[in-house]
Amino acid sequence: MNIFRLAGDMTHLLSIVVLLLKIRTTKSCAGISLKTQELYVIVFITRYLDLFTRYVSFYNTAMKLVFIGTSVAIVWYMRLHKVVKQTYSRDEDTFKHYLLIPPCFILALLIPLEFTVTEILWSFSIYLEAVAILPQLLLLQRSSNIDNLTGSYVFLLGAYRALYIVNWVYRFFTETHKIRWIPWISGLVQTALYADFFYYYIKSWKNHEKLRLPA
Amino acid sequence: TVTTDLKDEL
Repeated sequence: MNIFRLAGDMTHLLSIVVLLLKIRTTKSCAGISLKTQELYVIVFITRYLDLFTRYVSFYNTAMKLVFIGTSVAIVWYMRLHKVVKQTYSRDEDTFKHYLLIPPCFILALLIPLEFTVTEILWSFSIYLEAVAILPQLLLLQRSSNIDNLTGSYVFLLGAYRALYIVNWVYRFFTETHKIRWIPWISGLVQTALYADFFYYYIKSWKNHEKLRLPA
Repeated sequence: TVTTDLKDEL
């Protein structure tokens, strides 16, 4: 464990805490894409299949349970909670997210880490996570005003993978000296997708103005 | 093998 990866995990955890805070305190999920949240449930489940078969550390197991549990809870809130589900921006959250699944799965079959079920699903989850934010970014472009908690959520979510990239560079030079194409390229694509959001988020933060994404 | 060092990350 290095400081960059710990910072990455904590940033990821914080993004989920911010999202749950928004949903629970405002009893609203306006501006949040249910499709992105559903993709994250798939990402975590397909990535953590070894949850019960391989024990890495208490921290690793605990975080996996937290990520799976919270992502399922968020989808539950947005789909089933009697108050919150009314606030879901259904007619703006229109990205056909199911179209992202077949290409990621085919790519995982073509370029798996190893040709075993768990490694193919693990590669699938890495590829899917890279594009899972797309429905959310599209929804932000359509939202007239993005509330602070939603903006912070997306910012932290993007920042966590950027910190992971630093962690990979650090590990390459200090530990493994191995090139890990799958997570590295996916992580770079994932972080690049946030590029314009980061630009407008930091600009709005500097100028103390409301965050707005150009349509 | 390669898979082991991948798997201690989340």
